[in-house]
Amino acid sequence: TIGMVVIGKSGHTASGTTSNGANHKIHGRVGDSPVAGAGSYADSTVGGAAATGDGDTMMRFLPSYQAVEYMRAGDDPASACKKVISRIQKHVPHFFGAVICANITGGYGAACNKLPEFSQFHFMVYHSLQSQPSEEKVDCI
Amino acid sequence: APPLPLVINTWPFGNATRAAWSKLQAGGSELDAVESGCSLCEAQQCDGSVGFGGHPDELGETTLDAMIMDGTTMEVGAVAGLRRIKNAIGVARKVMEHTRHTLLVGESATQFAEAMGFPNEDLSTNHSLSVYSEWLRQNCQPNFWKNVIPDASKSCGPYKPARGLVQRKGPATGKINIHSHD
Repeated sequence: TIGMVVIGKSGHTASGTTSNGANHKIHGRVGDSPVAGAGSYADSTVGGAAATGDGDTMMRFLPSYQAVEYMRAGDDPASACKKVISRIQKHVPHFFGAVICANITGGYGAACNKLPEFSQFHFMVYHSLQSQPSEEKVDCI
Repeated sequence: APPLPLVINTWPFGNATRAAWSKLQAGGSELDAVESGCSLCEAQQCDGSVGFGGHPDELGETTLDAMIMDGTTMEVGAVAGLRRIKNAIGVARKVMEHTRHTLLVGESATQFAEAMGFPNEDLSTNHSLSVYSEWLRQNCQPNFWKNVIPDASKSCGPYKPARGLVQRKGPATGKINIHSHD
């Protein structure tokens, strides 16, 4: 899956996802990617977020919507992402997932749930101070 | 924080990031940028988890899910379980721009896509067919069933519901990982 958030010069925010889902899923299964608020969410008064991981778990918590709401309440993007992961952790400690968050002042961040085989999450960023996209990573919590 | 604009995406899919940025620089809208970045990922089958030829289901078919959202108008277009259409994010954009709906699914979404001019194509590849064959050879392991007979941890289906809740396992965390995710 890829989840993307784009914020223009004026703060206009758009988001999107596209995925072929889980390997060997039951025929007809749909993940979180096409669900607004789950796979991604955008609000030009705040920013946007996108989630990736185990869609069957993550879609139950609307992580992208929740991240945007945390940012609306004043959290910086990294903190909003961490809060979303912590919120899911309380119910499903060993879920596989990560979230990226960005706000309309240009701030961004990410968070992920730490598992033995998943300790860091890599994501891509491109902003106006760069001449090419940069790969960044966060340590999972 | 750096000055806007900003493109950020999950996973190290740099070509998608670059495509979205290029679209913005060329005067495209934020929606155009998202569509462009995600479309490229579909065409390039980013790490096998995006686009055609990846992650076949239990019948060996690859289906696609996609969604696009405008944070100013709060309009959303989405498709789920899209069959035989490669450009899922493009179809999602058409749902947003040419319907009053939010989400179209399955074969009906395919019919909508065809009406919007998208070609009907087989999403299988030699790789996805090989992955599917190997899964069958391994007695359909892993899978996402529970509380069924025959025992899904050992056997392929077809399955029927088992009497009572003999298994109460949580989400299938062992089957979703960095190689197989949403």
